[in-house]
Amino acid sequence: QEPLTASMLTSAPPQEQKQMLGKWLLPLIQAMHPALAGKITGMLLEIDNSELLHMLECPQSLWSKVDEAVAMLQAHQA
Amino acid sequence: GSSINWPPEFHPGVPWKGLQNI
Repeated sequence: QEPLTASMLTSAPPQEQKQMLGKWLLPLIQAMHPALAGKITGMLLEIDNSELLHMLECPQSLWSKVDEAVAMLQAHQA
Repeated sequence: GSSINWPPEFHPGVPWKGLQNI
């Protein structure tokens, strides 16, 4: 997977930025939650790009958000 | 909008529209 950097991201238009972040997030989430990855990625894309960029550099914060998203999704589907 | 389709699902290659259509 090619690395995504803050400068690459901020040089793209806003909608494109979410697309770039989604393409980066999806395979990571698929590794842990194959069936829910598309929806979890969709939920995480509602987070501010600046925070998503932080998560890009800090997997611990990424997985913490993924756990939150999974819990919300399961509660919603229950 | 309807909550039935929440959350929107991300597909690579499909422009992301987020929650704006819900």
